[in-house]
Amino acid sequence: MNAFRLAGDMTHLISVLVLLLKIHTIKSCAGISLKTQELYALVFATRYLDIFTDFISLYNTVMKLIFLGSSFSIVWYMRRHKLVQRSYDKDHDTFRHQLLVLPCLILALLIHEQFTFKEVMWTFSIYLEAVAILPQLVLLQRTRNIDNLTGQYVFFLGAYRSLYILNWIYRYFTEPHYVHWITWISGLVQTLLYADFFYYYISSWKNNVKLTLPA
Amino acid sequence: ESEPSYKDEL
Repeated sequence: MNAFRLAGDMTHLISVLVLLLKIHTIKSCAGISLKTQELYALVFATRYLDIFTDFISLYNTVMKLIFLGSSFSIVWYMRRHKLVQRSYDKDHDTFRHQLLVLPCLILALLIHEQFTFKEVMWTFSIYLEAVAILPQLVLLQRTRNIDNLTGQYVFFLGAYRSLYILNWIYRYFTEPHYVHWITWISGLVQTLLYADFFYYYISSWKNNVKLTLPA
Repeated sequence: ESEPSYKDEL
């Protein structure tokens, strides 16, 4: 465990807690894409298949349980909770996320490190996570006033993977044979998708103006 | 063999 990866995991945890805080306390999911939340639940479900078979560390297991629990409870809140549902902008959250799932599954069946069920599912989760934010970014472009918690949620979610890239660079130089193109390229694509959001988010923060993304 | 090392990441 290096500082970049720990910082990345903590940033990811913060993004999830910010979102849970928003939904659980003010019972609002304004500006949040249910499609992205469902994709993330699928990402964790297919990535952590080994949670009960391979024990790596207490930290690893606890974090997996937190990510699984939070992503599924957020989907539950947005689908079932009457009060939260009222603030869900379903007219604008219309990204066809099936168009993301199928290509990622096909790609995982074509490009993977081992052709086993667990490995293909894990690879699928890596590809899917790279594009899972798209419905959320599209919704933000359609959302007039993005509230702070939503902006912070997306910012931390994007920041965590960029910290992971530093972790991969660090591990490449410090651990022999640590080469994983699939994770690296997917992580890079994922981070690049946030590039324009980061630009608008940081400039809105610097000029102290409301965050708005150009349509 | 045991799980490859990189699976220790989240």
